[in-house]
Amino acid sequence: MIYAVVNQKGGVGKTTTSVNLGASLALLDKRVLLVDIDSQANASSGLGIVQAPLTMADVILDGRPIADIVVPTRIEGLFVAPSGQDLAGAAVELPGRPEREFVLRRALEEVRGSYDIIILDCPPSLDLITVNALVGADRLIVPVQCEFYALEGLSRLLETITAVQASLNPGLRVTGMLMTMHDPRTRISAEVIGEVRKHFGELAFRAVIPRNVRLAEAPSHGEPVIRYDAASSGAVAYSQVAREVLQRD
Amino acid sequence: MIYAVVNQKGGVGKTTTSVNLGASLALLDKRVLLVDIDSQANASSGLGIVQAPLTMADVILDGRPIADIVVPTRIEGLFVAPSGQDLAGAAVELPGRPEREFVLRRALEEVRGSYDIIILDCPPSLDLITVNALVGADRLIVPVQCEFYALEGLSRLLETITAVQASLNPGLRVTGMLMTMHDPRTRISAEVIGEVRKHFGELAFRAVIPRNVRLAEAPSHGEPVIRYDAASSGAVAYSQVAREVLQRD
Ligand SMILES: Nc1ncnc2c1ncn2[C@@H]1O[C@H](COP(=O)(O)OP(=O)(O)OP(=O)(O)O)[C@@H](O)[C@H]1O
Ligand SMILES: Nc1ncnc2c1ncn2[C@@H]1O[C@H](COP(=O)(O)OP(=O)(O)OP(=O)(O)O)[C@@H](O)[C@H]1O
Ligand SMILES: [Mg+2]
Ligand SMILES: [Mg+2]
Repeated sequence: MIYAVVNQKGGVGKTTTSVNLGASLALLDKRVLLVDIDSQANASSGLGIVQAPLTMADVILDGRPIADIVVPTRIEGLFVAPSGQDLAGAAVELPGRPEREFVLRRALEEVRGSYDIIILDCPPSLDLITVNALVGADRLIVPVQCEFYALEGLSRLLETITAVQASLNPGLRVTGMLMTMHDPRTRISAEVIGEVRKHFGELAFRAVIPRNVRLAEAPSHGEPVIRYDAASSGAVAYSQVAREVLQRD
Repeated sequence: MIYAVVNQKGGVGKTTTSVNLGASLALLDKRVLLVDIDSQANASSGLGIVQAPLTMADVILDGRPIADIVVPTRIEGLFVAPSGQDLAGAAVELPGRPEREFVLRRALEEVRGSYDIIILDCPPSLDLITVNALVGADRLIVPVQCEFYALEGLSRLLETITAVQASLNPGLRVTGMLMTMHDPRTRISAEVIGEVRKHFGELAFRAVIPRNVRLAEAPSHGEPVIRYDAASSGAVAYSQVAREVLQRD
């Protein structure tokens, strides 16, 4: 099953979710590939991989097989297809290509059988790279920060998803919306969660990710929070999300 | 003077800085135009302007004069050139245009004389829209969230700025790097501030923006924090930044 973690709003926890959900699923004995398609390459560095010699730019721009770029991580069962700055070139090069929305989907076809779960960490945009992820994925996970601006952008994201379902990828489904950076002391968190549950009901994950500084510290050590501090509220929450993802699909 | 507020990392406080710096400068008797060039249109809605009939998409894609789309806000001296979803079309339409990097700069030329300060709120990317902002601006303000991933992206941003200075906009200067969402209780905040001051010295603003929930609440009321809660630590900090910006330039 291929999951894209998407939301064009910046800084809502896409990378934090991709890395920590991936690690939690690996600890549940799944074989997981994390594909970093953001040229910021945060998911790669959050797992200790910096300046990878081969990246998703080689796959998307030069047709290299994904299997050639995959590297292992310190977590057994978790592998990464790293990103790099060159991927930024895709915004200029891809639009002129035939079947430009299917480049990632074709690349994923040859590794799909080697992993139980593939996770795509997307950049903060609805550009062609993100559309490639919507076309290449089976399921979507939408992190929603418990803040006003993050709520505002949801309707536009869902319109884009509906458009992709109608034409390019009819089988695409939203697994759920994951509330992130929840701070029980603030009114705004409760308001946003209330709105999401009202409009989207069951589509909102039961598990909620709390604001937890250990989640922000872990990437500077190059490891997921489940390794950095397994007892932290952030690590516990992502383990719950992993179980809920397996139940939902 | 035209300021672009830029950082390709998502969610670091670009919009919060644009809106609240703009409002604080207006309260210091400056005539300020806030130009929203992010198709998320958060700066527009953060000032109470939703679904504007004419937006920056009409200016950038159809050549309409900016003066035609400017609307007032509840803050005397603060005006907005709102954004809209259509601006997302620029990523596909602009690349094929002649002098595509100068579209915004030309549009700003006809209003430059009517305002003391113009602020450009940029999207989370280094795409052609952001390059237009780097070419159209005189000065840059770079919000840097006090977190690991935000630190990582700085060198790439500075490379892009240097490239623009070398060819498209030699007069461009960085006014400063503004540390945002600082939480004195966390080690990571202190580490990031230490790194930025070590590498960039005086370029880092003396004023630091604390993490303050009033900053996150204000947009849901359609007003800057200086109106929503003038005594809050967020409002006080942005007033300090406004004064420091005027001193620096
Ligand atoms: N639950 C949390 N508690 C505390 N900090 C968090 C949490 N989730 C994410 N963070 C921190 O917040 C910042 C933004 O998160 P992250 O980078 O994962 O978001 P993103 O959506 O991937 O951003 P971008 O849009 O730039 O890709 C990071 O510095 C991260 O470490
Ligand atoms: N100092 C602060 N304290 C608390 N919350 C803040 C602060 N600054 C910004 N926020 C909140 O954090 C979130 C991200 O900030 P903002 O939207 O301004 O960042 P941005 O860089 O403009 O994001 P994008 O990359 O999507 O354009 C918003 O919900 C905002 O209200
Ligand atoms: Mg990310
Ligand atoms: Mg913004």
